[in-house]
Formats: sequence, C-alpha cells, structure tokens
Amino acid sequence: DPNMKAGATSEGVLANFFNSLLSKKTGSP
Amino acid sequence: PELTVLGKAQEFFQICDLEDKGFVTRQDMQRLHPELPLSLEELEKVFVTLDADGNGSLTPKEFITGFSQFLLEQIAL
Repeated sequence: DPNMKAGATSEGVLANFFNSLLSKKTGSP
Repeated sequence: PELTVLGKAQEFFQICDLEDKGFVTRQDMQRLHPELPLSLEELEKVFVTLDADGNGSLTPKEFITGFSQFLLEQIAL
C-alpha cells in the first residue's frame, strides 16, 4: 500500500518538525 | 496536561501563522525554512501530513491533532 509507506515517512518528518519547534522554543530566552 | 498540550500546539501554530490569519498556508510553512533544520521538501511533507482535509490550509484544529499524534508517538516510544 503506497499510502501506508507515505504515512510512515511523513510521521518521521512530522516528529522532526515538532522536535525542531520544541528546541526552538526552549532554545530562545 | 491537556491544557499544556493545547497551549503548546497554539504557540507553535502562531509561530507558523505570523500574520494571525487563523490558518496556515503552504507559504507560511515554507517561510520557516531558514529557522528550522528541515528542507523545503520536508516542510511540504509536514504540511501535507497535517492538512487532513487537503484544502491547502491548516486550521488550529488540524495543527493540534497533528501535535497530539506526535506526542502520543513520543510517549509510545
């Protein structure tokens, strides 16, 4: 199922995105 | 804890929605490129993943849903 595959990849990117936002927030004064 | 999650999601939504339009577009997402360690392609993927109804704009609700899913995955890990 190509949708399943796309979903799995997107989840990793989503995690990366939110992790970056989290560190951006905590990283700034 | 639910309030904290909502608050965080809203904070992040506002980072993306700089003009306070009440929704986030693809262009808003691409504007984060210099600030976040993600490529334009990855930001596009994030947008498509969050845009559950595929209408080309992210509502706070879609954003919060995506963020909750991310948190649940983190907890599961």
